Amino acid sequence: MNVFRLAGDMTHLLSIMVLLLKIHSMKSCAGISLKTQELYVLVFATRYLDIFTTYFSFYNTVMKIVFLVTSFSIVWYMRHHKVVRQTYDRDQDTFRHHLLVIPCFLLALLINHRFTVREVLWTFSLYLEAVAILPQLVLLQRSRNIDNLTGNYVFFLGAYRGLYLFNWIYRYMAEKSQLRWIPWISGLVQTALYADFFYYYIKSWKKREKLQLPA
Amino acid sequence: EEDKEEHDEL
Repeated sequence: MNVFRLAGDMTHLLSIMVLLLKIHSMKSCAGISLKTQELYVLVFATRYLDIFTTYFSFYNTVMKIVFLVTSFSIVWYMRHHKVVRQTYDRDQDTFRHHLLVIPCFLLALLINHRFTVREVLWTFSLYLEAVAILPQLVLLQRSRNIDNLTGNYVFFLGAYRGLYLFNWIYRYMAEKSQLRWIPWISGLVQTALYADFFYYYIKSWKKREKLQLPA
Repeated sequence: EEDKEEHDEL
């Protein structure tokens, strides 16, 4: 495993830890999109099906379990925890996320590496992950007050896929890995969706001002 | 083997 891949995984893990910290310590999910979190549950559930069938490494298995358990528990907190769920911005989080699922699935049926159940679901998870942040970005744009933990959560989440791009370049150049257009293009789209957010995040960080996205 | 390389990422 190269340094970009490890850094990417750690940033991903960090983003989830930041979100859980917010939920546990502030007992709040204000500014967090339940729609995005539900999409992540679907992403991980379809991608990590192979946890029961193929063994890669101890690291791989543990990380998959962590991502599955944490994504399910975040959704549980937002839906069912008696304090946390009251902080959910239901009226602002109106993105129709179901509309993202069907096109991603159809695309996975059409464009995949191999037409098997596992491969189509894996591909579907890549396409869906690429756009899963959209409800969250829309919610951030509507929020007047973005607290630090929420801003950092989205920043780390975006940084994770950005680092994966470097990982893929490294693997292609140094490890002579094959051309893998499906994850590369999905990852590029995913990272590009954060461009605007990154711009305002870094700007506010430099000026030490509170993060606010223009409407 | 090819599948293994594809799927070892998270």
